[in-house]
Parts: sequence; C-alpha cells; structure tokens
Amino acid sequence: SLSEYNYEVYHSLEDIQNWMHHLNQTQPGLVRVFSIGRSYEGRPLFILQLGRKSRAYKRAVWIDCGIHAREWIGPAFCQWFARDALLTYKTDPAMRKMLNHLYFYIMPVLNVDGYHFSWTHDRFWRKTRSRNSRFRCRGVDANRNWKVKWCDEGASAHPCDDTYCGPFPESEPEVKAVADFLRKHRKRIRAYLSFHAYAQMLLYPYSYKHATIPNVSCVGFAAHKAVKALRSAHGTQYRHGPASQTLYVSSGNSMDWAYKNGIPYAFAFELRDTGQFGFLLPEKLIKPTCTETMLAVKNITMHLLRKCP
Amino acid sequence: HPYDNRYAGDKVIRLTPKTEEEAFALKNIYHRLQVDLWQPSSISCVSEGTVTDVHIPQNASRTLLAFLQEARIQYKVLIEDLQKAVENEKSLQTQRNRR
Repeated sequence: SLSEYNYEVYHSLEDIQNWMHHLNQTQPGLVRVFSIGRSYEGRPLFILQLGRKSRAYKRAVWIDCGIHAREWIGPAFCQWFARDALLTYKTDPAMRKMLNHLYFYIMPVLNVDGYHFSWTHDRFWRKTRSRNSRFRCRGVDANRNWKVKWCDEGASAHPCDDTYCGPFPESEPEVKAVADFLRKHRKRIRAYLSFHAYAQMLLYPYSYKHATIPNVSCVGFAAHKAVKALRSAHGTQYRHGPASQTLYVSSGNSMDWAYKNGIPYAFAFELRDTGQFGFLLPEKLIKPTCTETMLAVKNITMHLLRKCP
Repeated sequence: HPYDNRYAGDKVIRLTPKTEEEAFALKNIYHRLQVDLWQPSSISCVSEGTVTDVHIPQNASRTLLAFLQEARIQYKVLIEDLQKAVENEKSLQTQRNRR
C-alpha cells in the first residue's frame, strides 16, 4: 500500500517500477502509468500521470528526476512528490486544486540504464550506457544531448568525458523519447521541472548563454517565492537565478530545450546538499530534503495556475 | 561491503583556485589523473573562484595532494574515506535488510 512503501530510503530501479505499477492498480482515479519508449539497454521508460482524470482539456506540469545516474536524491523526491500528492489530495485544498486542474507527468528515473548501473557497479556513474563504436568509453551526458546549442560550451565532444554530448542531438533513446513526448504535448505542458543534485539551487534559463529570458520578471519572481517557501521548512538556503550565472554555462541541456520549445516555466533544481555528503546524501536526510522541496514545487505550480502578474 | 569495497581509501576534496594560474594548473592535473569531478561537471568550467569538488582514487591521492602542497593550493578534505561514506549513505535498517 501507499503507506507501506518506504519513501525514506533509496530504491532500486526495479523497486521504483514495481511501485509505479502498484500505484497504477490501486489509484485508478488519479494515476495512470504508461511507457514512452525504451532505453538503450531495452528498459521501459515509465511515466506517472498524476491528476484527476478528465476528458476536458487540462494543462500539465512535467517533472523528471534521475537524468544523471548518481544523483539519487532526485528519484527519491519524484517518488515523494507522488506520495504526497496522493496522500493529501483530499485534505489539502491546494493539492486538490492542482490535481483537479492539472496533470503532473512524473518521470522518476529518466536515465534508467545509468541509474541501474550506479546501483550495481559504479555508484558515481553519471551518463547513459550507450556504446560508442570507436571508443571503449560508454555513455552520453543526458543533460548535454538536447538540441539547443548542442555540444557547445560546457559540453564535450569526447566520448570518454562525463559531459559528452553524444554523436548527435537526441542520440540517446531516453532523451529522444522525452523530447518526443514534450513536443507532442507542448501546448498543454506549462512547466518543466528537472531534479538534480547537488548544490542547493533553483535555476532557470538560460544555461547555454549569458542572456535574460523575456519572461524573467515572472520566472524570477516564481523562483524567489519558491526558494522562500523552501526555506520556511527547515531554514535551508537555496540560491536562485539563471543557470549560466548561478551555476555555470552548459549547452544542450533539457531545461533550455524545454524553454526554447515553448514551455514558459522551466526550472532545474539542484537539491541538497552543498558538499558535506555530495551525491551520498544519507537516507535520514531524504525526508527533510523532500518536504522542503515539496513546498517549492507547490509554490511554483500555484504560481502557474494563478498566471504571472 | 557495497561495490566490493572499491572506494576504500578514495577521497573527495574541495579546491577553489584563487588565480587563473592555479585554475590552469588544476585543470592540467585533473586531465592527467582523470579525476571524477563532482562539481562542476566539466573540467572546462574550472576557473578562478570556481568551487571544485574532486573524487580521487586512493592510488592518485598521494600524487594530487603532493602537487597541491607544492603549488601551495589550499584544499579541504570533504570526505576522508569514500567507502565509509557510501556505506553510511544507507540507514542501518537498509543495511540490515540487505544483509
């Protein structure tokens, strides 16, 4: 049952997929699980659609976690979000409004092959697991493989580098599957949220260049309020701002691509911490990390529903 | 031991180059030692003032630390033993269940 699954531990890919199927069977009014394709190694790419089912046109929010395999707190948050949404649908007016008016498309693990590899072989693996015919090195950085200033600054053309952009944009089946889905539903999807670790930041476009987005007053204000809401939980400080200034320049990433493709609110979260544990955030910190992040995500979503001033 | 104890003796250290010369030197040695960069994600992003977190394997840590001391580049050890940190990531209950 929803309450028996332990959301305060890290789960294997198999666990996560079983959990998704369980939700699909037990929450038919609010959950639909479907696949958007297969990974390089043939694993299904599952999406959780959360929201009250309706034939009427509904806008949507896309959330993905686990683009980078070693950032385990991301998938943990995606699972937490689904749990919180379902548990509080009846008791929290804000959540009820969100799920009634919107769909959330949640992809708990985008880079399924890499995530599995980080569980079984190399805890610090980052990339996908695709093979390269000319080099012994495997994998492409799934956050450098999108068609937006692809393979420019902040990405590498060498297959052995951790920021390898790939042989061509959307070469990775995982990236292509998500890009195809977002293209298909572009008019309905109003927000794109991607979860990474670690740095404690809330970022918005652009990442590939030092320039200001046209709707910065709206997006920047949403980020400011979200970070303030996050801080209200446990006092955790997050920085916010355009990714190119706040973090570093990187081309070919999903957030910039989503924005360029017409999704007006595009954010990337860099979750806890700031280096004490890095990618190895202890399980006992999953709960505080996720509860504070929930506040930020709900804040952004409510902002979206109210429309920007 | 998880991951066959492969991270025993590995460290994660933090360096913030104070000058472009230091940044250049760090980039060279990162390339040479083929370090696992935790942040930033790319060696090309390392410049003056960039906080860099580097995972160095046990067999390379002596070389890197000697270089840093010789170049008088300040560093801080974030994780002294990565294998221990990997094991501590999971709660005692999870470890018990795994066993």
